[in-house]
Parts: sequence; structure tokens; C-alpha cells
Amino acid sequence: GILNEVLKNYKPEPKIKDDQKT
Amino acid sequence: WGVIGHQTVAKIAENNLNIRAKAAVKDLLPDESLTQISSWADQVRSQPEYRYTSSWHFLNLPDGLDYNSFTQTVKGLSGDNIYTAILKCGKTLSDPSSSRAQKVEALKFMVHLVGDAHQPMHISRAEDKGGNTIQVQFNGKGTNLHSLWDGKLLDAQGLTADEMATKFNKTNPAQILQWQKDPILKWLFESYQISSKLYAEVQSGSKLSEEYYTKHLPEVQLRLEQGGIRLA
Repeated sequence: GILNEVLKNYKPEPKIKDDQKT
Repeated sequence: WGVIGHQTVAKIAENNLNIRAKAAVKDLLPDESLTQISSWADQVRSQPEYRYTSSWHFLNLPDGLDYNSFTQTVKGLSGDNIYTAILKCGKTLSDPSSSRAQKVEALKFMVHLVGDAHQPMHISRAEDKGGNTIQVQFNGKGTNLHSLWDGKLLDAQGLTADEMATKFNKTNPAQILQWQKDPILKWLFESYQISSKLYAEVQSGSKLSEEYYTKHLPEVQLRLEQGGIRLA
């Protein structure tokens, strides 16, 4: 399937914690 | 497809995602299901900022092409269409340099467009706008050939998308594997072959009823099922 293929190497963007925001 | 058809494709796909893809979808759409976003592309296509996507939903082709000439013709078309749009969305989703927002949008389009690729009347002639100008009567009410295939045949079943997805979830693993191996151009050619047959069956003004429904409902169900399995 197309989603199983195109998302196989998906990496979530790291979440920025509030105290790390500039 | 109409809303129910797209929801059915999305639900079948959700049931067939692997663990990685399921996690990725959850990350991209934390508060919505694929079913919920499956008609988003139709909702935005008339907005000025998305008007450029209106050609992404279909393919206009001449009659009588065999598979080889079909693939050559599709690859040689200028401008965006459902084939180039599915490729583009796939590239955005697999490209590590795409932003999260780009991926979310590509996912929403992909869910919709793979569904439309399996609606036969989306891969058809330009001159009648994919059957939209072919007026027919279905069960005594006026409609057109495109709209009949988008939703009227499905609505006549009286089932929800969840109920249909469950009903169609009987495909054996070998068949699933085969459908998922088929190239995008084959999905489109299958729709083209069906729409060619549908054109030959009806003239403008045709009165269609139970017989047409009984004959074509299994075909509608098969296209939704293939769409869902291939989208996954």
C-alpha cells in the first residue's frame, strides 16, 4: 500500500518544550 | 466519490496500515482519523488558494486506448492531474526535508485522491465532464452518470462507511498483496476500462433502476475495497 510505503521512514519532528522556546 | 465513498476507502485503509504507518498518521493527524479528513480535498478545491488543485481529482482521456497507449498518453499529459498529484503527494510524504505542514496536507490529498483514482467516472472523457453532463434517471429521480457513481448507487445500500468497511473486509491476504503491488497506472487503467463500459451502456435520458443497481453494486464495492487496500 502507498501509505505503508511512503511513511516507512517517517520520523516525527522533535517536540520543542515550552522552556526551550526562544 | 461522495462523502460516504471516501470515508469507506479511508476506513479500509486504516484497517490495513502497518504499525509504522499507523504511528506516522497518528503523529501527523493527532486529533483526526483518516475517515474524518477524507473529503477535505473536495471542501477546499473551490477556495481561491486551492483552486490549482481542482485538476488533481481526475484524468481526461480519449476513448479506446489499450494499456500501453494509455500509460504513454497519461505520462505525456501536460499539467497536473490525478496521476501527477498522487506521485507528488507520495514524494512529499517520503521526503525527510518536507515540513510537517506539507506532509499533513499531502496526507489529506493522498487519502482523497487514491479514492478518486478508483471511481471509474474520474478517469474518463473531457467532453461530458466525466459523465456530469449525461443526464439519467435513477429510481425515478433525475441525476447524471457521474453523480450516480459518486454516491447514488452507494446511498441506495443505506449503510454507513464503517458498516461498508466491515462488510468489504473479507479480502484474502494473497489478493491484498497483489492489489498493493499493482502500479498506480494500473489502478487508473482499471477505472478507465470500467468508465468506457459505463458510457457504452447508457445514453443521456436513460432510465435506470433495480437492474442497473444489482449489476453494478458489486463493482462499486470492489473499487472501494481496492482503493482502501491500495491507499494503506
